[in-house]
Amino acid sequence: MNIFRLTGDLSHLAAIIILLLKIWKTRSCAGISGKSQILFALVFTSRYLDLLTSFISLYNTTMKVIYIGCAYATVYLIYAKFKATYDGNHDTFRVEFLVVPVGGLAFLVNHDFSPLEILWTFSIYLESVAILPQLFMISKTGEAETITTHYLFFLGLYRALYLINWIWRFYFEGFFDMIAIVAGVVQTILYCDFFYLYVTKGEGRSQLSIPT
Amino acid sequence: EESDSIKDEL
Repeated sequence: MNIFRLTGDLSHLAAIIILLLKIWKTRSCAGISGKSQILFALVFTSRYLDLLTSFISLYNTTMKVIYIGCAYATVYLIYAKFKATYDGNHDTFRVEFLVVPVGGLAFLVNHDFSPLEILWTFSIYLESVAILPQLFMISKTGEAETITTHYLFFLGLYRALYLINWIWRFYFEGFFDMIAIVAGVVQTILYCDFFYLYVTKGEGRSQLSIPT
Repeated sequence: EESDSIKDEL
């Protein structure tokens, strides 16, 4: 494992923990897209089914269990415990427009036409666009709390670091996976506009406004 | 020690 992969994982973990703690501490999930969180829970579930079939390492297993556990905990907080604070009126992205095409693409473009492999591919494609309901919600309300922008920053940083990891692995191991790389590039590009605003307007302000 | 599988990643 190289340093980019490790910091990518830790950045991903930081994003997940930041969101969970924000909701827990403020007893509110205002401004958070429940739909994006359901998609991420779906991403982890479909990707980490190999927990049941193969053991890679203690690190790998531990992180997968933490990611899945936190994803479902977040969904639980949004849709059950702090449901009253959930801003459903602004969380109106039509997720079927993501899940259906992504599901179709996973069937058509994959490494191996087997159930686990199709589900893995589905999770890679879905992850690349799963943040769209959240970005849509922010563009609709026109603002995001600072802590929410930190969450988005670490979530975007994670896939950007993975891209560097894949470049590294290509040069030093001759390894590459086209499905992961293309989806990873798409995923990172979706955050670029946000990264720009985070860096140029995020500092010294309590809220980030995204022009619509 | 580094396996060449994408499945090692998260």
